[in-house]
Amino acid sequence: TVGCVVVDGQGRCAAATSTGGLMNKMTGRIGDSPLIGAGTYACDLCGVSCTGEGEAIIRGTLARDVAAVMEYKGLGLQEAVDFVVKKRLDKGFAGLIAVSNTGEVAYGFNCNGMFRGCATEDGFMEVGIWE
Amino acid sequence: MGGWAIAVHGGAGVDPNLPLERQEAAKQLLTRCLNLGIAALRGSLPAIDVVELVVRELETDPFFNSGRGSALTENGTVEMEASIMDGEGRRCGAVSGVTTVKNPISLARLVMDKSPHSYLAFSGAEEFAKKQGVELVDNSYFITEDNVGMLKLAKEANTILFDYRIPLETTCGGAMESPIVMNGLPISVYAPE
Repeated sequence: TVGCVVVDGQGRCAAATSTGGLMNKMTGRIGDSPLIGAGTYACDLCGVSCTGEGEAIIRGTLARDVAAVMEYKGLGLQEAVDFVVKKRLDKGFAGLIAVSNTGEVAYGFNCNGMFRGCATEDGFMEVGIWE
Repeated sequence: MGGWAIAVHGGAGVDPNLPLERQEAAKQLLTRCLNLGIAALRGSLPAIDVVELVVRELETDPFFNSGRGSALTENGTVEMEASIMDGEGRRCGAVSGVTTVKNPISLARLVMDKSPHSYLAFSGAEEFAKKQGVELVDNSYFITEDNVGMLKLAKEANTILFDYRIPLETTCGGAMESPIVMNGLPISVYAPE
């Protein structure tokens, strides 16, 4: 699975996710990536893209929950990401990337590593795999 | 108002014994995609266009599990899915079960922009793709040698791999010794996305 989240200079957020799904999956199986609110979500507050164990991401409505805890609990972006990865995945394994309309970027995962890269306008740039 | 920001991912769950050269290749691809997005943002492209542009690049490169290089079904074929969402107005588009669309994310974008729906799947999505004139290729375009080998290993291990790939032969032994279990299976049957 691959994904990208962006907030542009006007504060507009967007998210996109694409995948081949699971190796050896049954034909006709649908995972989290095409499900809005599970693998992908964007609103005026943030943009989120998820990857990992699709069935756990769907059950946890992971992407929407990042936006929801920002909206209803007033959490900041990284706090929201940490909360959702810690509390919404039950025994599942997944990771996600997110941006906020104020130009922040965040990610979180509870499995072995996640291929990710992030950058902000003030010059920050990071590409990583492990913790 | 903050400035722009961008993040990309290539999948979660990485075999701890992933060879360094593959780690390096992954980082180079992620860096290339970040720079593509940064250049577009500096050119004032809207966020929705930037996410589509970057995911297209990731779909076209066979390294990660999407587009070319997608994981294979139990039948050794490729069935892809994608979704896109614009925070401005919360517009969205998604596709599932596409087998000939070169860039599924762009079809998802067309579902959002050019159809009255937010999700099209399987034959309906393929019909829509033909009508919209997006680039179509044979399913074999998406299948890589690497993945044919990994499907074989997955079948031998009689498992479905969560966005992971069987470690390369060279690393398998090392991974086999690691006591780590994920989703109830030894980490050795997983490999990085």
